[in-house]
Amino acid sequence: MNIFRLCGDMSHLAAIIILLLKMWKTRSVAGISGKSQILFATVFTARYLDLFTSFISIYNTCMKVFFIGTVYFTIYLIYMKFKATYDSNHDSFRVEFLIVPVGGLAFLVNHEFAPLEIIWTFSIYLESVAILPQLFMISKTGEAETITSHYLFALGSYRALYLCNWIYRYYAEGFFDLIAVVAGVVQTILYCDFFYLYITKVMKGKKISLPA
Amino acid sequence: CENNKPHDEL
Repeated sequence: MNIFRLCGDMSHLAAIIILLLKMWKTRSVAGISGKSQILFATVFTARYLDLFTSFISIYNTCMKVFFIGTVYFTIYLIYMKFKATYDSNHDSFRVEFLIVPVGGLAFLVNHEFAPLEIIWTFSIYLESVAILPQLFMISKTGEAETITSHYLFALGSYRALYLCNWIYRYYAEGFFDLIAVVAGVVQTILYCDFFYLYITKVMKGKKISLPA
Repeated sequence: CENNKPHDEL
């Protein structure tokens, strides 16, 4: 464990908590893409299959349980509890255009052609594009609530911090995982446009409103 | 460099 990865995990944790607070406090899921949350649930389920087979640390197990639990709770809030406030018309990204290529790529490019490894690789590739339905929804509605912007900033920062973690681990431990790094770079690049808007607008107290 | 077995990151 290193400071970059710890900050990354805390940023990821903060994003999930911010999202839950937004939903619970406003009793609304307006502006939140249910499809992205379903993709994140798929990512966590696929990645944490080893939850019961390989024990890394208490921290690792607790975080995995928390991530899986909260993402399914988020889906419950979107599609059941606050269903009336879910904006399905604007949440229209075709996720099959993500899942099929990512699934194919996981079969072709992985560290080891073994079931658990291919599923892990699938979760890494899927996570790098899982935010697209959410960013697509914001571009369609033309705006994002400030609290949603904070959620996205924390979520984008988490993988950017993981990139720093991988640089550190490369020099400190000789650790290098090309698949995770490439997917992490793609994932972070997808947020760049949003990071720019966040820093130039939200940090100055303005709201993010894209030219519709 | 070796990649991580088992995957020890979240």
